[in-house]
Amino acid sequence: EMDDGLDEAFSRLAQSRTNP
Amino acid sequence: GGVGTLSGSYVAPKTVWLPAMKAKGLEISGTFSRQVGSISMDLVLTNKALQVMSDFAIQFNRNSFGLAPAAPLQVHAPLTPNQSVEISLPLNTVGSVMKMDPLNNLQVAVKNNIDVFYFSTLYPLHILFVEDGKMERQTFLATWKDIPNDNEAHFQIKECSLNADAVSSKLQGSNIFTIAKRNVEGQDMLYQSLKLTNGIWVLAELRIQPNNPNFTLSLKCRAPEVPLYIYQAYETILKN
Repeated sequence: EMDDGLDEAFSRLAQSRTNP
Repeated sequence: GGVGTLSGSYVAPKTVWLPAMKAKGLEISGTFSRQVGSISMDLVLTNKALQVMSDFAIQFNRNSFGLAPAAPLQVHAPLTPNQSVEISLPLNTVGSVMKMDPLNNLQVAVKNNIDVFYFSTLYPLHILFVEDGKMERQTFLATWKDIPNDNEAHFQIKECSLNADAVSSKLQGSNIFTIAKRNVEGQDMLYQSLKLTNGIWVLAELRIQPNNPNFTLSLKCRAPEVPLYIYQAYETILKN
């Protein structure tokens, strides 16, 4: 999959939701 | 349980919508289905009277999503006493709109040669989930951020034994699309989207924790009255 920064953005979103 | 079709959303078993006692012998049972973009009301008409029934017609009252018959109710021959007929009535969503309470309430009038009868029923919202409801990932992230936290609704889906992949594929069968999946500290986070026939988007986060049969569903939508019915659709799809 092309790395367009979105993969990382979803990881950050998931992380922030788990550890707000 | 209901029927899972290869090419369509979950279909609940038919239930009686109009008992014969209330309609001079006409019994109507039915359910709703969506298959490759076509919505239908699947009906069984039964004549429990002592006389022949003919001249059937159907009309919907205005409703939240503009559901309307896309064709006349066609009963090809008069219905003799004790006879049943199955009819699949195609529906569209270009009828008049009026917000109902509950949102998914549908008031129906059916006539035959004897009289006119009225009943109301609730349709599952997933018949309105369109096939192109997979949001672009970038749009999802921007929209998720843009919709305020006050507009986020939380629900528990209890006692669901499916894993994340099974959940994704089951939901996709009913046009709820998984856009991203992440595992954070052992829990699976699914980011999903769906779009209703009237263009309203719903964004979802489904959290599945290891050894916990209860899932947490968080929904973001610009129309705050919609998420409750989306949650009900998740329950229906995942538990059938």
